[in-house]
Amino acid sequence: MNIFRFLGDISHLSAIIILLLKIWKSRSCAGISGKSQLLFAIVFTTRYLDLFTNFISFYNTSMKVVYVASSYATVWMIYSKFKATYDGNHDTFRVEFLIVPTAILSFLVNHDFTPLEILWTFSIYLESVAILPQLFMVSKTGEAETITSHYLFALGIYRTLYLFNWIWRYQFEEFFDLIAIVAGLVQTVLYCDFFYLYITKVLKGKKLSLPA
Amino acid sequence: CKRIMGKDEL
Repeated sequence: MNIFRFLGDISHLSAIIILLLKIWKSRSCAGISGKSQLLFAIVFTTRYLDLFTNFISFYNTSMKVVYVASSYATVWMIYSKFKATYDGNHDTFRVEFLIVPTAILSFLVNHDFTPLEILWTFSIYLESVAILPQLFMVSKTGEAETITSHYLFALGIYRTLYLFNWIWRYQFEEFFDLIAIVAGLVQTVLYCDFFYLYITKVLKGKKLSLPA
Repeated sequence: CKRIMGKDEL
């Protein structure tokens, strides 16, 4: 465990908790894309099936359980508990355009043609684009609450930190996984525009709003 | 190339 990976995990965990607390405390999921959250629930479910097949560490197992459980809790709050506050009219990204191509790609480009491996690969590909409905929603409404911006920043920086982790591991452990690295790069690139707005606006105390 | 993820990463 190197520092980049640990900070990445912490930032990922922070993002999940920020979102849960934001919705729970304000009793509202306004501005949050239910579609992105649904995709993240699918990502965690298909990736962490290895919870049933192998044990790595207490840390690994507990983080996986927390990620899966909190993603389901978030989806439940958006589509059931606080359904009335969900802004479905602005959450119009067509998720089949993400699910179908990533599913096909995971059958074509994977490390091993076995069910668990294909599901793992699918989760890596899907995660890289799962934030698009949320970013689409922000661009459509032209603004995001500051707390939502913090959530997006923590979620985006997590994969960026993982890129440094992979460079580290390649350097010192001679381990690398091209599928994870390429998907991680794609995922990070998708956040670049948002990172720029976050640094130039939100960190200076302004609300994130896009020029019309 | 050796696998790293799915084994010990999140």
